[in-house]
Amino acid sequence: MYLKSLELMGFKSFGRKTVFDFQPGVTAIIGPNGSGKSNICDAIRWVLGEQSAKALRGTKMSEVIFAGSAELRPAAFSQVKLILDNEDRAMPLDYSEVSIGRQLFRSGESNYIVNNNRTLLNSIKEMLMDTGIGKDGYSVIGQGDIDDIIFQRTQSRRALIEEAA
Amino acid sequence: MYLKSLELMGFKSFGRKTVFDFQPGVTAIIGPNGSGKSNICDAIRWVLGEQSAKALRGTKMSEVIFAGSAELRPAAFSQVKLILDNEDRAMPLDYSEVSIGRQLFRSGESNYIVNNNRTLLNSIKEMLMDTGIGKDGYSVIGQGDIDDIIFQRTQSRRALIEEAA
Amino acid sequence: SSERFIETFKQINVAFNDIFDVLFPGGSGMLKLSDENAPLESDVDIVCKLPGKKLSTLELFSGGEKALISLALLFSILQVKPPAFCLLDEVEAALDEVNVRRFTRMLRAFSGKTQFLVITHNKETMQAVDVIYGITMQKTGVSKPISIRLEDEDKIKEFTYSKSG
Amino acid sequence: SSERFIETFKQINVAFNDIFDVLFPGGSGMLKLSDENAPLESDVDIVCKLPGKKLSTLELFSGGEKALISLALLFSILQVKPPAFCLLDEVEAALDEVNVRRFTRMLRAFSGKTQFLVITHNKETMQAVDVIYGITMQKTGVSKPISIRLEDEDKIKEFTYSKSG
Ligand SMILES: Nc1ncnc2c1ncn2[C@@H]1O[C@H](COP(=O)(O)OP(=O)(O)OP(=O)(O)O)[C@@H](O)[C@H]1O
Ligand SMILES: Nc1ncnc2c1ncn2[C@@H]1O[C@H](COP(=O)(O)OP(=O)(O)OP(=O)(O)O)[C@@H](O)[C@H]1O
Ligand SMILES: [Mg+2]
Ligand SMILES: [Mg+2]
Repeated sequence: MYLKSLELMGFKSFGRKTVFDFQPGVTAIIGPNGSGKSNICDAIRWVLGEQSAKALRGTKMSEVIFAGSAELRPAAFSQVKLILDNEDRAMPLDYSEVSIGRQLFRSGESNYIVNNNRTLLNSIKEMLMDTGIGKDGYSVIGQGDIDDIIFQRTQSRRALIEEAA
Repeated sequence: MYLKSLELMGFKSFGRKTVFDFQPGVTAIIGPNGSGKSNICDAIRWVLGEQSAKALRGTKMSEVIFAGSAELRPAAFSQVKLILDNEDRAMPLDYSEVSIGRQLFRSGESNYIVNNNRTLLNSIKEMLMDTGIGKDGYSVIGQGDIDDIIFQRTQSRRALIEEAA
Repeated sequence: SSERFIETFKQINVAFNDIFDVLFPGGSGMLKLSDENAPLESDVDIVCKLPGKKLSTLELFSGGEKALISLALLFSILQVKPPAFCLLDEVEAALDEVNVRRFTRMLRAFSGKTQFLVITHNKETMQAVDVIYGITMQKTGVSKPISIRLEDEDKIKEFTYSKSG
Repeated sequence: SSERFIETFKQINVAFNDIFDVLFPGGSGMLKLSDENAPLESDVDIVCKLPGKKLSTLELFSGGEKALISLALLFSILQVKPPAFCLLDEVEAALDEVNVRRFTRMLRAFSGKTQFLVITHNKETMQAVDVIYGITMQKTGVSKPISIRLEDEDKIKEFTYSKSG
């Protein structure tokens, strides 16, 4: 199993539909300060169910919706899709590809979508149970967070190990 | 006025007496991880009166005393001396050089010394009043502190400006 | 259940020991439960000894040393329970060149089991990856990805030193 | 007294405006007192606009953008009340190459009035200074300084990539 592609539309600074195709192995993401690299990290945390605006560096969740720029009007909604390769059936679903999506409209309406069917966050969490992927686990380390791993209150160290158990 | 030299003896990883001679202009301090660069920053904060062990990355103040190593025994005391050039009489003292020192013994005894005379921290603070130099001001920015300048509670932003007033 | 936790903890501890040896040649690191009898409530302590240093207090270690100890813990969890992918956002920013090389060698070693996405400004890290994505904004406020071939030195240079920011 | 505070605040604000323009070409920054009538209790807010971006919420800016805004505030205070010396510990770690160059140009511009000691791992920064001190430990646990001549490329290389750490 690996992350096959990531689609962002109206998420933070990704005002236009943007698709990243990834390969197994190691991919570097580079670019100047403020160009949108950490916003990709936020997008992955968000689609995996992040509920706290503060964990996404904002104060209210609607701030993840593209706010407009010099050349593009603000977006009406924000959408992120994570497409996982499931050839090895690491996830207990009979698909060779699984797409996990999240939408948020300015009205506040919010949806989770798996393979184009609306679903609940809990069933996404169940699906990902034994894969080690999740917003709180060790699969996403945000900017500046590396020091927290050993310096957090030791309960969170325990939680990291529990997550792997 | 500028920092002419800095003497460390038994302060953190500086087990032996070490003297830095500085020039006006810009000096870089480089070296591998853990070699002792930020300990120099801690030494300057300490000699200027830092009272909190936590601000020096420790839990108790006696941890600033050299704890020993593979080749050198633990130190009995820690001493730092800051020598400021005062040719321009920026400090209201009739000396062309002013030396500010601090000592800490394992017994807990601690001294402040100005030009080889024991003195109190308050008179050092008075002496440095209009120079902009101090442990809390903007003259020492520790590792990782740069983000705090704009993100601290806004009262401390005010305190920075008060310090300059 | 507490048996599973203990079993996972033991495996992570063995991995931590091995990986610590690679990242800190000549040092040693281990994990300890503060209360063996109540594993699910117990704290997880980290005990390390760095080459040539007597002290083992985590707080006193340097910025780069702490980041490397955190990475040792992270890789030991990845070893025991590899997630499908792992996103790292500037985790090597505090490391010197020797330690960045140790980090990238670890990445390569783990990239067979886990796909890595590494956000970085570090040229050493960029040389250790399989694929590079550049993100640019060109003063438009909208992020745009550009796929860069590894052999395209000029493009990489343009990205790390793009005037347009 | 509150007149002095207001006077200093106004001067720092003018400096902040100018310096912001240099660090963020095309952007604009200013400081605001939350309550003009009670300056000594009032908060100091920072209002910035970055080139091409609509948003001005400080929290949403990137790691590098926040560090550069903090540096703009620091330099504006240094302009109004230059301290005899200023110690900066890896303040440019989050910056990309273009912004490191803007930072070092600012250092040079201010080095006439203020002496700078700059702890760094960044090669660009090392090229912008007058003198370099290397700190080494060579697995002994004791820090030792070595003065390095700027022309001595090999020595600098040895320091930034010293095997012995
Ligand atoms: N909802 C939004 N709409 C438009 N732009 C946004 C939105 N939320 C955040 N941004 C912009 O995204 C930028 C930050 O991007 P990000 O943190 O990803 O940068 P980065 O590439 O990681 O930079 P660095 O190298 O400094 O860490 C900010 O300038 C911010 O204004
Ligand atoms: N009292 C003490 N006696 C001996 N060594 C000490 C003492 N206090 C701290 N140290 C050692 O000093 C080292 C940290 O040094 P410092 O933080 O200055 O490193 P640095 O050069 O800034 O590294 P980095 O580039 O990673 O930031 C630690 O390894 C720590 O064990
Ligand atoms: Mg970032
Ligand atoms: Mg340091």
